[in-house]
Amino acid sequence: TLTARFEDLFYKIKNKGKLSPTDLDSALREIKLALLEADVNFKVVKEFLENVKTKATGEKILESITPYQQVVKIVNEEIIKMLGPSSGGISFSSSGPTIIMVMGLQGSGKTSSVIKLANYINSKFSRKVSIVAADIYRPAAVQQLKDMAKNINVDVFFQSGLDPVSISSKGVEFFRKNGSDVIIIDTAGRLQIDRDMMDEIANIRKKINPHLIYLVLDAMTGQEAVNIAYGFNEKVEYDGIIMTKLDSDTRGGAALSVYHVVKKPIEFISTGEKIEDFDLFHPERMASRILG
Amino acid sequence: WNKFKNDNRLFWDELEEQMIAGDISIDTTAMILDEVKKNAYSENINDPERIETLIKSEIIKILEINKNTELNIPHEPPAVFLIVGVNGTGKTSSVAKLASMFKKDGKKVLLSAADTYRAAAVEQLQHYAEKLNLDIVYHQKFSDPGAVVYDSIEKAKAKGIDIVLIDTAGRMQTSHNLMEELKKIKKVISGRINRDADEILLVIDSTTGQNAKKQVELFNKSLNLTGIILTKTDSTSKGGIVITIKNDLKVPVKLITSGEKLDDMSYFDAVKFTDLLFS
Ligand SMILES: Nc1nc2c(ncn2[C@@H]2O[C@H](COP(=O)(O)OP(=O)(O)OP(=O)(O)O)[C@@H](O)[C@H]2O)c(=O)[nH]1
Ligand SMILES: Nc1nc2c(ncn2[C@@H]2O[C@H](COP(=O)(O)OP(=O)(O)OP(=O)(O)O)[C@@H](O)[C@H]2O)c(=O)[nH]1
Ligand SMILES: [Mg+2]
Ligand SMILES: [Mg+2]
Repeated sequence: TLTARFEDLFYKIKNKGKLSPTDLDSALREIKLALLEADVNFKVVKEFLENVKTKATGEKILESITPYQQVVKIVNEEIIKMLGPSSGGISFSSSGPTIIMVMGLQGSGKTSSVIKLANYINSKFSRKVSIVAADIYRPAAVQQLKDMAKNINVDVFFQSGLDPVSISSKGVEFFRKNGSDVIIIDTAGRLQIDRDMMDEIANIRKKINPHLIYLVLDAMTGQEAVNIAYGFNEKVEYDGIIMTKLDSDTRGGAALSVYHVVKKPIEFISTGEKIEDFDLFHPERMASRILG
Repeated sequence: WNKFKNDNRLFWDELEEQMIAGDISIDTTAMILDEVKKNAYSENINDPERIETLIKSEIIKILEINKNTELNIPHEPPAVFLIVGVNGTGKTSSVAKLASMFKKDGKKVLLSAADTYRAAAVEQLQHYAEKLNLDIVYHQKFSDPGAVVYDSIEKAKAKGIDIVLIDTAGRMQTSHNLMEELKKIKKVISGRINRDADEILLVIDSTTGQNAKKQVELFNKSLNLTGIILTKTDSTSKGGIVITIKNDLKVPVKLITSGEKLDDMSYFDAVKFTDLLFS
């Protein structure tokens, strides 16, 4: 943890007064190591250290705590700030069904998040949720959705022989007619650098005009998290992020990097394989996790 | 020496950043750069291209020491490979790619669908069994994966199968019960073939950051891994964490996958990997 890292430095500091420049540099070095270990993007770490340095040299050192405790306090506040807002939840459409689309890299947790999101909306807002299976590539992708949807009493639309854009529009029309309040479209995993696949998702968006688009991002993602989040946003601007696999012991620095650069809020977190392992995002909890 | 270091600070900082950006851990990066700086100083090397070449050769040295990228196929069939890893890394698709690779080599392969938990996991593997015309053993949903493995090996012996590939459910290395389940599967295997599984391969997603090292630590502690399959190398992530893993934990990458087609699997090439890291 950062406080653990600082403990050694704590004992070395003699004066309780202002933090000497060398002491501050030692502290900044510890922060740099802690954040890089936590997968925070190195460019974001650089900027973060600048912010902390400015604040730590500018602020009046409080009488009640040691200078190093002051730095920890600044670091914690800065991280919470850089993680973005607490989740605002779902904003539903004012007329007609709310159409939600999810996208992301292969294996990030889209299909399971679609099911969890459907269950969350269903149980929290008592709205009729339906799912469109637009992944025509992955073997048994549709079966995976259907099996999971059965457990929560949600309908799934799929039509073999069609491309994902046609399935999406047909599915939305089908569920619009049968009175669904919310329609969620599950898409195939794709790389943000795959031109054809990114065109596909742009075409789906153009065709069905979703109210909400979420990027599903694995919490274990390393330094590339920023480029991934940025790449998807450039082609298909999204509203928020669903961060998955937070039950792992990964520190989740990707959360910090992504909000800082792309400014898209993390709206939901997935914390396991059970359907109820799905929560709204709270920056304070994420901050303490990143700091270790 | 300090003058040399300081004069070129910006240059060395950029190299450090490039390595960190590739998900190499900060400790491994520092260790490699310290070694290269010593050599560069003692041999008076100042040219950036030559320095990059020095860094690459340090990395290749780490990756190739005690080189063991060969897959262990014993004299007595069936060979048994256990494929493990955290959720969504590419285990099932890697099993399919391995099967395709061995089939092309004229080997008789049997697929063991030991992920009895996740929705449509068996169906996903069945698709490949049908496509490649291979035997597959599977049980009812939520049945004991150890029993699937037991039946798979017994069937393989009866049918003169060369290689049994076992697909398992994704799991976090921090889940005690699920790691115990894998240990139990490992025991079932050695019970059936009177030796340890011939390969126990951890599947790691290239986009994973520093947590990959923790994955190897704990999976290795429970199972004694024989190697790593590094997937999704076609992504923009460099997978540099495998350098840290090889250096600190001695577990080698044996195979990589670079796409979603059945033939997108190849043996790990340290030189190619290192060149891509700096491209
Ligand atoms: N432990 C854990 N596992 C998760 C979580 N979210 C998803 N998973 C698992 O991760 C694996 C991949 O999830 P999927 O929902 O199939 O991922 P996907 O993005 O749809 O994958 P593709 O469609 O192939 O791109 C599955 O084993 C899920 O059960 C989570 O929060 N925690
Ligand atoms: N681009 C790319 N995608 C890959 C690669 N390997 C696997 N995938 C994709 O990653 C996703 C997950 O693959 P799976 O084989 O289902 O992963 P898994 O580890 O078995 O997942 P779980 O059983 O749910 O834990 C699928 O969409 C695969 O097609 C790769 O090398 N490149
Ligand atoms: Mg999916
Ligand atoms: Mg699988």
